[in-house]
Formats: sequence, structure tokens, C-alpha cells
Amino acid sequence: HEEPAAFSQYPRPADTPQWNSDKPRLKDIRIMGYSMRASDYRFTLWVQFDPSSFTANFSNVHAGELYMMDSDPNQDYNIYNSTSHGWFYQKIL
Amino acid sequence: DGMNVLFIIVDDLRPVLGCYGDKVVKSPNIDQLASRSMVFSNAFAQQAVCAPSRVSFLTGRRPDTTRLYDFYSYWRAHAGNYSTLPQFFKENGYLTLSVGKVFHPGVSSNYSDDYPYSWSIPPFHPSAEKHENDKTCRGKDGKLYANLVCPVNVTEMPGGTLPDIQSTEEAIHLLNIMKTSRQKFFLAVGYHKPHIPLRYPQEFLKLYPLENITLAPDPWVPKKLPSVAYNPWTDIRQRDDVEALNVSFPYGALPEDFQRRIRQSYYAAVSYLDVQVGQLLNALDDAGLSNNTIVVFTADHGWSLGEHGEWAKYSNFDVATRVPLMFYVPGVTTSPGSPGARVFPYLDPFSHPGGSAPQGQSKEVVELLSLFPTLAELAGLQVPPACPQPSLGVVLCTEGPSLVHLFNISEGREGSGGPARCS
Repeated sequence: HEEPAAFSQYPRPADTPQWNSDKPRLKDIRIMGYSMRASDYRFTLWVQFDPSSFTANFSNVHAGELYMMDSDPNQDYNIYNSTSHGWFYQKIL
Repeated sequence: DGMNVLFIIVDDLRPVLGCYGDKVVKSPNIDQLASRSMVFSNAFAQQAVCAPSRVSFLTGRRPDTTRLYDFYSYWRAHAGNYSTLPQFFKENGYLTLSVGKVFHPGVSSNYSDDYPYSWSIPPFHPSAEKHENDKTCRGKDGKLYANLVCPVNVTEMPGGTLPDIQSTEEAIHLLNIMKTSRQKFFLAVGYHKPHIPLRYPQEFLKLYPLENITLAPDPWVPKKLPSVAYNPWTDIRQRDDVEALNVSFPYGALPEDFQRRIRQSYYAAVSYLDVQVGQLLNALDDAGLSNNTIVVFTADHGWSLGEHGEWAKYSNFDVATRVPLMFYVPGVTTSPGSPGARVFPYLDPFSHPGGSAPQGQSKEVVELLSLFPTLAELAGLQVPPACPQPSLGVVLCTEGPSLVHLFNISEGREGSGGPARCS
């Protein structure tokens, strides 16, 4: 039985914060952050996004986030870069 | 079968409610609703910004299917002619009515709140809505500003009222019309607060003395947060009171005192909203409709109150995506009340402690996408089929499952109202 997860997403115009980072218009979206939130973790991949074809390129990962809810309920300690996340990657795909 | 639906959708409300375990906020009316409802503790929006989230849960499709990530396209023209939740009820014999902010106004709902597809009559918008961003906040110098933090004397407001007060009045007016008709109805009421500006009747500040208001538990930008993930809260920077603080973009922190004032006003706005919900549910009782009306209470996304050095929504953090979600279903979440017995007596947050525990609670992780199939099943209608992937050409299907199988209500258990705070 697949563990239930909630999938959210958020668009960004660039890798670093800029004035339209909060609400980029469709034509300015370059990155999409896809989040998978299960009861014990939140895993997010920020991947390249093409607004003209509405396609995300999961082989071009700009950044990642991984929070373990039991030990880090406020999601302050991103362990994405210090853990292997192949399993999460497969699952979110 | 044949139940009416009262669908209450709140703008930018994170689950800071007594019945979600929050120790600060006074929300006795919403807590009372929860004590007669099935409450989902881990419900998440599909995108933490108004229009994309609302179009997503009202069509039962993900943003990648509605292809709306901003505010500037109408799904029927831009992605696919997807049926909506209200449209589905309308096509199943319901009179569907919209009050306040249900669809996001503008392009994303075709400048019509998707009328006539979704609604039986033209949606109601409070006239005070147009003043929402006017300079109506009185500063220390006595001048008027367009502030973020904006407790007001309602009698001084244009028209002597506020949008949510007008929405409640209109919704009660409609309920009184419906009580005499035999027509099943789907009434959606969209409240604006606590969306910014935090403009609410100033008396609600008394509930939250500033000395009792703390900072967020983690008011700093996490070291290993990727820069792409950070939300630079641009919209609140443009408010007069925030702009005057000259905080550096993007990582400068607001002064701690002002952070506490924002949190204080968010809580006050939630209690103001609670009063509106309490008056609406009290009117449902008065109209004798509480025993044959399903009540849904939820929000379009959350709002960061300083956690991770962020404010507003616009991110994938739980504080921006997690929402309250509860379903009151007469005879399912509560045993059928005796005729005439009050189910939702109005509770004054200034005198009532609130905090009653939920009737039923699920900690399962669920999505707002599931609203559409869940309500269809609760109302005894044919649940729309699950969408194929992709579903751009499919008019009626949903990308989330119904949640009815999670309703873990023990039969006939009386509402567990009472002072105990929720777990």
C-alpha cells in the first residue's frame, strides 16, 4: 500500500531571490519546485521548467530539500546534500 | 442523499486554531464546528498562492493540469474545459451560490467567477472589497496609510463596514431564502481575512496583548535552505508600514517588535473571522438547516508568520501549504439532532475559551485535490472518475481520491465539545 503523500509545487523565475520570485508570470518561470510531503518527511526538487511546453526536466535539478519530520518538525535542517536520496527521487517521479 | 452543502473557504488561513492545537488563537466557533466534524490534521494545498490553489481544488486537477501557476489564464481557454465542483453540483440539481472570494477574481476565473458554468446566479462580491487596499489605516501621526498591520474603527471605514461582514450578511440572507424553498443548495462563502492587509475591527486586539505574543520558533533563514526555495515576501514589503522600515532585500529581517505585531494582527484577524463563521453557522441553525446541510471548512493555503525568516505564502514549506480541513456531515459525524436543537450556537471569543476537540480526526496526509470527490460522495452523487494521465482533454475527472473512507467516526458519539484543547 503506497504511503500517502501530498504533492505541492511552486514556480520560480531564477535560482536567487528577485523581485518577482514570489509571483512569477508564466512566461518568466524557469524552475519548478515539486514537493512530496509524507507523514515523516518532506522531499522537494527544484527542477528546470519550460513554460512554453509546460514541461519539467527532472534530469536538471537546481536544488533539493529533505526534512525529516520527527527530528525536524519545523523544517529548519535541510539534509538533502548529506543523504542519498535516490529512493525519494524515484518516488517523486 | 439530498443534503445541502455550505462550503466555507478562508483566504490565507494556516491551521492556527484551537482545534488544531494552537494555544494562542481564540477560535471558539470554528472549534465548535470541529467538535462536530471529521478533521484532517495534515491537509495540504497544491500550490501556496491564491488563484492556482483555488482553481486546482475547485476543478480537482493539479496546477500542472490547469496550467495555472500565476493569475493570468483561465483554464477553460488555456488548458482544458474542466468541470468544477460547483458546476458538478449544479448539473446534479443543486442551486449553486457564491458569496465573497471563492474563485480568485480576474483573469483566472474569466472575470466572472466562472459564472454561469459554476453558479446558478451571478456571484456576490461585497462592495467594501474595492477599498481593501485603500489608505484606511490610521498611523500614529493620525494620517491614513495602506499598511500591512491595520486594526480599524469599522465605523470610520468606507460604508461603515468591511468585506467579510458584508459577506456574512449576504450568506445569511441567502440561507433565509433557501429555508423556505425545497431546492437543494450548494452555498460557497469565501472570507478575505486573514489575507493581507491585516485589516480587522480594532477591538480584536484586546484578545492578544502584545506582551503575550512571541516570535516564530525559528525566525531565521535556515543555513542549508537553497536560495531558490526562499520566498522573499515581496508583497508585504510594498505596504506602507513595512516599506518605512527599509528592510534590505531579500534577506534582511523585520524588527522583532514588528514581527510580533504582524503575528498579533494575524491572530486578531483569525478571531474576527471566527466571529463571522460563528454568525453564519448560528444562522444555519436559525434557518433549521443544520440537520440537512454538510458544512466544509478549509483554506486555499497557509501563511508564514516569520518561520524560516519568511512571511506570506509563496513557498513549499508546511506553514505555507498546510490548511485546516473539516467536514460536518449530519448523521455521519454527529448523530441526527433532535428537531429544533441548536447545533452551532454562536460563541463569543471574548467570553468563550473555545478549543473543543474534534469529533473525529485523521492524521493521514491528504490533499485539497480530494475536496471534489469527497463532497460528491458525501452528497450521495456519482463520484467523478479518477483522471487518466494526462487528462488535458477530459472534462470531468479528479486527480485526488475521495477521503470518505478515512472518516473514523464512532457511531452516534455526541459532539465532544468542551474545554479540552485538541491534541
